[in-house]
Amino acid sequence: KEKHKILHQLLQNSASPVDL
Amino acid sequence: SNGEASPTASMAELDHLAHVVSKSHHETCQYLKEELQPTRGERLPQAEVDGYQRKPRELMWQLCAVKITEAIQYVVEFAKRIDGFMELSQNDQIVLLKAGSLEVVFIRMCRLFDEQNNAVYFDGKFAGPDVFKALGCDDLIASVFDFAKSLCSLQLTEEELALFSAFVLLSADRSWLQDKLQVEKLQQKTQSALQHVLQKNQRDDGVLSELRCRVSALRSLCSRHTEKLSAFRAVHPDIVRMHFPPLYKELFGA
Repeated sequence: KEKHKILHQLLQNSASPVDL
Repeated sequence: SNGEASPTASMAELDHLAHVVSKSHHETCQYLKEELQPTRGERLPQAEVDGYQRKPRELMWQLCAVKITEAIQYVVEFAKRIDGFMELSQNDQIVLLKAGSLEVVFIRMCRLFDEQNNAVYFDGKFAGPDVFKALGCDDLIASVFDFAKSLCSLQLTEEELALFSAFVLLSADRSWLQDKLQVEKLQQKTQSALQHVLQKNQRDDGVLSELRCRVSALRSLCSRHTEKLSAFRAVHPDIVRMHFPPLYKELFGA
């Protein structure tokens, strides 16, 4: 999880930093 | 009923799956084709091409890493909206995205490709392969453009592209998957939906096998990207460490 912290966060967030 | 894929999946199920994947693709495609239509066909002025070519290699690599990372964030959102993806273990979600997100970016590139001018939408305009000269990867760039051109020649609809993207993302043969069987089921179902849509659109029987051939081309492009990155990093370790997007490093850095 530590190694893929950002990917992990993106998968957890219902809204990602991408402005969709 | 037991999650098995075709032949048990009904036409209605396949239509539904195609609809959902297509909707997810549309919601996360980063650029709508119509948005780019006015600039399509416009050639980049030579002065701007020169500007890109004169950029220091490190800066051009950084710019491309940023653009790839932006595109990948949209692919992550696409994956999250694919039926069944979020039910996989987090390990398997990460494995599939690490291996497949750039492949989907390459597939999506054909939507932003101007076949007539051999140019792709990049940094707000349509750019030919010469724009990327400063990267020092002419062979890889040429292959990426060839791939986009060959995928364009199949003239896939947005729905077909969406299903092909999902099919690639759900590849069950990736290393380190914990539940290969579950991924295989999802991929099989997606393939059936793709086949169903191709039939519905009265496409030639050969299109599906053409697409299967493109899968190995995609893998080769991605492994060559990783090789080029390793070579670049060997020369400029600090640039990568300090200036490349963290997500890009997580995906390709090792």
